[in-house]
Amino acid sequence: QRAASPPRQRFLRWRPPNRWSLWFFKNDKSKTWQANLRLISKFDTVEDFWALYNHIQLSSNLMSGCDYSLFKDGIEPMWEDERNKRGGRWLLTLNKQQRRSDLDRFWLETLLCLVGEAFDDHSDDVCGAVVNIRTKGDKIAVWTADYDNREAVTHIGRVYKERLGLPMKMTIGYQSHTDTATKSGSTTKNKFVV
Amino acid sequence: GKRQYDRDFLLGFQFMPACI
Repeated sequence: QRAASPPRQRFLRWRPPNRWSLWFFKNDKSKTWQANLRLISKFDTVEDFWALYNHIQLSSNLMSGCDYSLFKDGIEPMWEDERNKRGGRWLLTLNKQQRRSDLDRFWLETLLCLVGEAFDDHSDDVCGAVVNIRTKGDKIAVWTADYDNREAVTHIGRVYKERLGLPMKMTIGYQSHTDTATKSGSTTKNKFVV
Repeated sequence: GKRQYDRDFLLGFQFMPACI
C-alpha cells in the first residue's frame, strides 16, 4: 500500500523577482481614507500568491466602495508614495454588466501580469494594480512609476491590452496621477492611448 | 531578457495542495 501511493511532493517554492503586498480598502465614511486602507498580506512565492488568492473573496463579491491593490513591497497604494507620484495608470473602466462577465477574470489576469513580470524589460516601471468596486462601474488600473517614460508606458499598455484580450478597436487610456488629482470635471485627459 | 513567469505556468499552481 505504501509503494502504491505517490511520494509526497516537495514544492520548490517558485520565487518570482518581486515581493508583493496585497491591500484592501473598505469605504467607512466615519474614518479617514488612510485608516480604511489595510495591508492583508505579502508574498514572494507563486505558492503563497495562490494560497492568498484562493483564500480571499473574488472582487465581484466585494461591497461597493471596496478596493484591492497589489503593489511591490515598499510601495504604498497611493499617489503620494515616492514611487507613484511621478507616475500614472492604465485605466480600464467597466460597465455594470461586466461585473458578472469580466471583472474577476480581468483582475486575475492583471495579477498574473504583475506577478509573472509580463512586461519584459519594462516590468521595473510597474508599481502595482488596483481594482475599484463601484456602483456606477468597476475599474481596474495598472500603475507605473514614470508618466514621461513613453517607451515603458506604451509597451506596458500594449501588452496589458493584449493579455486582457480586449478588442483592437477598444482603447484604454493612461493618465498621470497628478492630472487625476487636479482634474476639474469628471474626466482626466489621457497622456497615451492604446 | 528578464525572467518572466508565463501565465499558464502560474495557473498550473493554483490548485496544488500547497496553495489551497
